[in-house]
Amino acid sequence: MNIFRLAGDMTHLMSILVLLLKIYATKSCSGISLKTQELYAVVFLARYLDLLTDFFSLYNTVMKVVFIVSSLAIVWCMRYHRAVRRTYDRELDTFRHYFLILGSFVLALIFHEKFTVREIFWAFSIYLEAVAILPQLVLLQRSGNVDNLTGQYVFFLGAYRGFYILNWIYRYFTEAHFGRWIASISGLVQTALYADFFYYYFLSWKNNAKLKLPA
Amino acid sequence: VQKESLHDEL
Repeated sequence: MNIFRLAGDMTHLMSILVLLLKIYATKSCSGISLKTQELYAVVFLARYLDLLTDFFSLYNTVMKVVFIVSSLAIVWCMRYHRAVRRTYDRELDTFRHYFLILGSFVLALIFHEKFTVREIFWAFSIYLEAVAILPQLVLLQRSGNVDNLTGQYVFFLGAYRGFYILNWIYRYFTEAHFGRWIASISGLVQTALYADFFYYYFLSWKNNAKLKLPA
Repeated sequence: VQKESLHDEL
């Protein structure tokens, strides 16, 4: 474990806490893409298949459980919670995310570390996570003004993989045979997808204005 | 088990 990875995991946890706060405090999920939340639930379920078989540390296991449970709880909440589901922007959240699942799985069948179920699902989860934010970014552009908590949620979600990139660079230089090319390249793509969001988020912070993404 | 095949990151 290094400081970059810890910072990344804490930022990722922060994004989930901010989203939970928004949904429970405001009893609303307006501006949140259910499709992105469903994609994240698939990412964690596909990546943590080793939850019950491999034990690295208490921290690793606890965080995996937190990510799986929180992502499923958010999807459940947005689908079935009486008050919250009414605030879901159904007509704006129209990204065809099934293509992202299909494309990521096909890519995992081609590029993986080993042709085993575990490794193919792991690569699938890495590729899917890289594009999982797309429905959310599209929804933000369509819904015009973005409330603070939603903006912070997306910001932390984008920042966490940026810390992971620093972690991979650090491990590359400090560990002999460290070659996480699948995760590193995918992580770069993932962080790059947030570039324009980060730009407008920074502008709104600098001008102390409401975050608005150009349609 | 070889280290690199196991994914120790979240």
